[in-house]
Amino acid sequence: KAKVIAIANHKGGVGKTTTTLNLGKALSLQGYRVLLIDLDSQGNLSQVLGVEEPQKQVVHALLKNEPLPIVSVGTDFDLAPSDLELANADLELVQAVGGVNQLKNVISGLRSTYDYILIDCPPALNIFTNSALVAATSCLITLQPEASAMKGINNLFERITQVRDRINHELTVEGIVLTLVDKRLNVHRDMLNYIRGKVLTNFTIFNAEIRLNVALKESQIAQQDIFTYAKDSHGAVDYRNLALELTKQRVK
Amino acid sequence: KAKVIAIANHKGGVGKTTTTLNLGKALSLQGYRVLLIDLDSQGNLSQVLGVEEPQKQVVHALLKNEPLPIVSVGTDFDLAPSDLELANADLELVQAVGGVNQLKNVISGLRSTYDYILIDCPPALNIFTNSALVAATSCLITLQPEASAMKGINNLFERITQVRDRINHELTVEGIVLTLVDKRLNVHRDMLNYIRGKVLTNFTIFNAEIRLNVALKESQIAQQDIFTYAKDSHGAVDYRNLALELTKQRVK
Ligand SMILES: Nc1ncnc2c1ncn2[C@@H]1O[C@H](COP(=O)(O)OP(=O)(O)OP(=O)(O)O)[C@@H](O)[C@H]1O
Ligand SMILES: Nc1ncnc2c1ncn2[C@@H]1O[C@H](COP(=O)(O)OP(=O)(O)OP(=O)(O)O)[C@@H](O)[C@H]1O
Ligand SMILES: [Mg+2]
Ligand SMILES: [Mg+2]
Repeated sequence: KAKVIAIANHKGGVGKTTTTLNLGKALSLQGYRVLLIDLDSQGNLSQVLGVEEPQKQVVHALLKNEPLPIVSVGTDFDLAPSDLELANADLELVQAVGGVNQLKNVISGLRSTYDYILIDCPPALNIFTNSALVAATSCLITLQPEASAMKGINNLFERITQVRDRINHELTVEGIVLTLVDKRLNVHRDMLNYIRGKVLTNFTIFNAEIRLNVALKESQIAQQDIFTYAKDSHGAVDYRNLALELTKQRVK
Repeated sequence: KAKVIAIANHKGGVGKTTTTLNLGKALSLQGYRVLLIDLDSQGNLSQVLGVEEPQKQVVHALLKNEPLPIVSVGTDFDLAPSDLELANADLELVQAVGGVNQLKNVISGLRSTYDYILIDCPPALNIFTNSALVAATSCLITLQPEASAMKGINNLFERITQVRDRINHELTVEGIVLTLVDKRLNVHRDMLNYIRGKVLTNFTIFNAEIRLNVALKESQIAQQDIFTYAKDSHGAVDYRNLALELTKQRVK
């Protein structure tokens, strides 16, 4: 049965979409069957994969009980796309009885078809991030080691705890992935030490850190994953290592 | 009467908070009276200014008709702070009659006390960004020249047009500020040309570009604006130039 992983952090621009795409691709290159779900009304994940203004999209499954629309974006590599239309579901899901459970219901039938389902969350602790945390077996937090990292992560952990205590008792934290890391910067080295000091007692920080790498920016403009665009780049190496570390955890 | 400027972009991590803080400080150093409003429930602007978990905050003014709470953070440099409590107002403002007008009502009495009121928006086209666009005389869009820039900006312009046509007829676009610019990167130079080609027919792009500068990251960890932290840094130079360009526009 698929592991369902929410890629979450309400801080903006910390590599959630980049991680959903490239960790997902790394897993599929390892032979796993992977589904990516775009749960952000900005639809960046869908756009990067060349799926613009999808006729059938996630919101239709959430609101109309239709099956989740799935687009193939590679071998054993699928996408459930979104665009701005998803925003229409915000109020409705918030007000509906059990609205936050809809995503979980929508994907339950798919857990036999995939090994990993990764959910790209928006930069908000809103109904969509909540839905992802409810639907997930675990969550992975992307973290850029800069000023807002620590305060943000505490609020995020509170929300995860709430979801786990009240709704989804099996939710675990896969770990924290440090992203956009530039080891030449003192501020990053200092923040990395600070974060490890504060967080390691309670949570895993992946050894694999995603270094700042221009190939990751270029690959998105080329609408490709990093392995297709530049398989020997630091971005590819780092995401492959993250996938290996994640799946080792699965084996044990 | 104060110019009210919404610093907006629903894309995450593109320098909205960094711009609100440092453009605001640059304006106050020029002698203008400046109020910053933190309209993001993540409260990054408030945190960077050392205002954590404010007892009195923006949400109280929006929901309870109290006066906007104001904290002095410098000479003629004030802040109306927020933290996660602001999120409680989301649903209530969406459902309330005229909820989106509340911020405008709250600040109308303050427009005689300040020359500039800058509003830091969250990474979402939600009730808070809408409220800022309704309260504003103009908006300033921060834009990182990477993959999601163009698609995002089109959605943002649609929202601005809607607000202007239906609610706030005086709303103008001050212009686009390119942020986190690293001129050494081909991808940034290419995206800059692409954006200018697509956008310049309709909108101003400020000549002042905010370069990627580690001093800006460090200053936020030190909880200082860039002029206090490193007045000769590229970050300080760029934000001072942005302020000069903005105020030249005011004079003409
Ligand atoms: N390791 C990296 N090196 C270089 N650029 C990166 C890296 N990770 C992400 N980026 C770039 O940084 C920008 C923000 O990344 P991304 O969109 O993945 O973050 P996000 O958390 O999904 O943002 P949002 O909160 O808006 O959804 C993108 O332009 C992306 O290409
Ligand atoms: N010109 C710059 N050079 C270097 N670092 C920068 C620059 N501008 C912003 N940063 C850093 O990038 C990160 C994101 O910036 P910031 O928080 O201002 O963006 P934002 O648009 O407000 O994000 P959000 O969408 O989450 O509100 C911060 O850690 C900030 O210190
Ligand atoms: Mg994203
Ligand atoms: Mg911000």
